[in-house]
Amino acid sequence: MNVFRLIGDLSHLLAILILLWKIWKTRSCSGISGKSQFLFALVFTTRYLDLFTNFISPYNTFMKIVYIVCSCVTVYFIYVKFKATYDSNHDTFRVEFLVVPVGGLAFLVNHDFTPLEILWTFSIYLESVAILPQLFMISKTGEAETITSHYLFALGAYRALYIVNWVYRYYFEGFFDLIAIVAGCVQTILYCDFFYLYITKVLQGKKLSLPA
Amino acid sequence: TGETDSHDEL
Repeated sequence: MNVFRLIGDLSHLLAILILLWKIWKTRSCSGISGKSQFLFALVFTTRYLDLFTNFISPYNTFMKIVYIVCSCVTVYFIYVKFKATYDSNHDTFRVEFLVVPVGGLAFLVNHDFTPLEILWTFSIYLESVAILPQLFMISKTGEAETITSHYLFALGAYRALYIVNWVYRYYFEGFFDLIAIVAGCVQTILYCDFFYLYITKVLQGKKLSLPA
Repeated sequence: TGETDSHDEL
């Protein structure tokens, strides 16, 4: 565990909590892609099955459980509790176009052809593209609430910090995992456009809106 | 081979 990973994990946790807090406080999930949140819940549940087989540390176990529980509560809020406020008309990304190819790739390119390892690989690949329905929704409506953009920034910061963490691990531990690194870089690249808008608009006190 | 080491990440 190095400082980049710790701050990355905390940034990830912050993102998840910002989103939950926004939905709870405003009693509304408008502007939030239920599809992206469903994919993230799928990512956590398929990746953390090793909770049952492999103990790493109290920190690791605690964070995994928190991520799974929070992502499931978020999905519950969007599709059940605050369903009336969910913008399904704008959340039209075809999720099967992500899940099917990602599932196929996880079968073809993995470290070990075992059920748990394939599910882990699936979750790594899926996480790298799970934000696409959310970004698609923003590009469709042309804007995002400021709190939603803070959520996306914290999520993107988590990914960027994980890359620094891998550079650190490569130099100081001689360790690298190509699957995680390639998928992580793809994921971070998807946020670059958003980072630009966040810095040029949201940090100047303006609402995030796209040019028509 | 240490391949499972990345599994300690979240």
